[in-house]
Amino acid sequence: IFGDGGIGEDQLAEAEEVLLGSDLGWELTDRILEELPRRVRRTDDSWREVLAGILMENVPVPPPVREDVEKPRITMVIGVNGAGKTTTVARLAARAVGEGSRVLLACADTFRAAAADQLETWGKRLDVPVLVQLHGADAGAVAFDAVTRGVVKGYDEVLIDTAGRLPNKKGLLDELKKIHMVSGKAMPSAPHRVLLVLDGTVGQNAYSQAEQFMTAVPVTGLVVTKLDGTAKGGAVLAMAGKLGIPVEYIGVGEGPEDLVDFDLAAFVRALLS
Amino acid sequence: ALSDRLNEAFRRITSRGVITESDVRQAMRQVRRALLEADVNFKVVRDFVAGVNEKAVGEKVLRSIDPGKQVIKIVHDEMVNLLGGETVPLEQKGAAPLVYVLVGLQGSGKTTTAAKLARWLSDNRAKRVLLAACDLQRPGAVRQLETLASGAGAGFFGPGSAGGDPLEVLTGAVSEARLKSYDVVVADTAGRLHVDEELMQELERICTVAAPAETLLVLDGLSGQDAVSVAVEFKERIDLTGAVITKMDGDSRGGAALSLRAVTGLPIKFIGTGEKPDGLEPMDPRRLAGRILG
Ligand SMILES: Nc1nc2c(ncn2[C@@H]2O[C@H](COP(=O)(O)OP(=O)(O)OP(=O)(O)O)[C@@H](O)[C@H]2O)c(=O)[nH]1
Ligand SMILES: Nc1nc2c(ncn2[C@@H]2O[C@H](COP(=O)(O)OP(=O)(O)OP(=O)(O)O)[C@@H](O)[C@H]2O)c(=O)[nH]1
Ligand SMILES: [Mg+2]
Ligand SMILES: [Mg+2]
Repeated sequence: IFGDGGIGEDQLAEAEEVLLGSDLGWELTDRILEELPRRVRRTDDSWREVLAGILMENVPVPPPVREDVEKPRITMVIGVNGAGKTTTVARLAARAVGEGSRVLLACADTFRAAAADQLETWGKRLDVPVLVQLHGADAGAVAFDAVTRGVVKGYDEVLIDTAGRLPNKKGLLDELKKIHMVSGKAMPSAPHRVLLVLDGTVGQNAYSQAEQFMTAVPVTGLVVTKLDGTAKGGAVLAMAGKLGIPVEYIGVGEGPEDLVDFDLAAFVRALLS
Repeated sequence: ALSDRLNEAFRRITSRGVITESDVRQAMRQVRRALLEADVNFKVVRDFVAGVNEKAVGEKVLRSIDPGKQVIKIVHDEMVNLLGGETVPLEQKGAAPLVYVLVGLQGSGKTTTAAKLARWLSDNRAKRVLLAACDLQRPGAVRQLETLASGAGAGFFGPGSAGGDPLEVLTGAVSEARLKSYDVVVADTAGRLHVDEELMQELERICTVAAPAETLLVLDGLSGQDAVSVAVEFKERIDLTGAVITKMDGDSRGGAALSLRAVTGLPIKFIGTGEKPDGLEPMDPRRLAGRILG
């Protein structure tokens, strides 16, 4: 069937394993595998190179928006429990400090045990101030105070950490709406970025997470963490391509430097390896 | 839902009046897709569907006026069987204090589960539990467990001002437990990658010394295909006795649970169903099967 210069059954099976195993899902996998044999026949490239090309075409992830915004730039970090938000805030802070920016962190996670402790520890390590909840103030109040302080004290970046939440809980999505809204009250253009953090080990639930979070706040970009493990993050890639959301960064470890700019070609290469 | 898809697949077939084995194989494609969407590992899906196909080409389905319903029943029953038929209880044998160790990837829910487990043991088994903070790595981890301990009605043992290492904290906790007559020590450990050689060796040392009655893998219920490689690697390195699947109060289908069970044979002892200390339930195979099938 495949003739000369084509691709054999074994190789197709191998391609299927790598695509499915990376969490790309059966639909995208079937679509790519259907395309693979005829494309391999038409070229001298190896089937793996052709596979990478087809995959890249099928995940049209838009590039991150890199526009100049007024200072302080306000970034709100959201996502499900344990995805890596707090550590991402720390890594973003480390980067900003490295670029000479004055950074303020805000712990708008007023729920989880020792959330403030965790962010404060990072603040000390990076020599960056951290605003935490005062006496029963709610998450919205922390965000409001942080943005106000950022404006008044002339910070370059304000990073707002929020509590992890499963987005099928509508009351928790309402809290996010509130945080977003009060940030805008403190500074009209805020927040300038809303980063949705996803765990690199996530399966098909990535779609539902993005869709539901987006009913509450306008997500401007994604962060995929824990890609230093063996998970490939295919579900996030597929989702980002389908929903048209830029992937800004990927997390590759637990240290302050372990955040890398997203690069589609590199991501696809790693996924197929 | 799978039932709708199967009914649709069979509707087109039965309109011809007779079902063949090849028709059943076609219907199996719907089962495969549903399971992959539910995050069941693709190798597990392959074996599972082959098993279901074999049962489904029996007389019952081929002669049924509602073959879709028959196939769903086979799929459901096969899944319940695979999940272990019934809940496997926690190991209770041995001199006090029993040691339970929680392990797993970063952010899977170990620290929260440790506190929940303490609470569950106290409410359901009348056990006095001491929580041991053996994660000295993650910022705020010790404080997190200490804070959760009171809500769980459990004692707390941490590194104290001396600092130390996870093994010292664990042995210290066991001594404390003996002294103060605790029944169980539940040890929280640092999240780690199964491919982090140094941290996996540390875990091997901790588990060897602790000789735990239970070593539970805490797995994120939102996980996809990779859950299998994580479980296999952890099981290869330490003597895992069971698993807890967390964040099942979300809308993820939780297929990683089936994969874990199918590939490692590990019993899933509990399901995490929320952030509060009472958010832990013994795994119910029928309910979990229903959820995975959507
Ligand atoms: N290996 C690895 N671990 C990571 C990465 N990002 C975060 N982590 C770890 O994942 C765990 C959870 O990270 P957090 O930053 O606390 O996650 P979170 O989203 O703030 O969690 P909640 O606030 O509880 O919802 C921590 O142990 C982090 O060190 C990553 O890129 N690689
Ligand atoms: N909704 C929900 N959240 C959970 C559940 N289990 C844990 N969490 C949350 O998940 C997040 C991570 O939980 P942790 O207990 O800190 O996870 P961990 O495995 O100890 O993380 P590391 O120590 O960083 O590896 C926290 O926000 C918890 O409240 C659950 O069953 N349901
Ligand atoms: Mg956090
Ligand atoms: Mg922990």
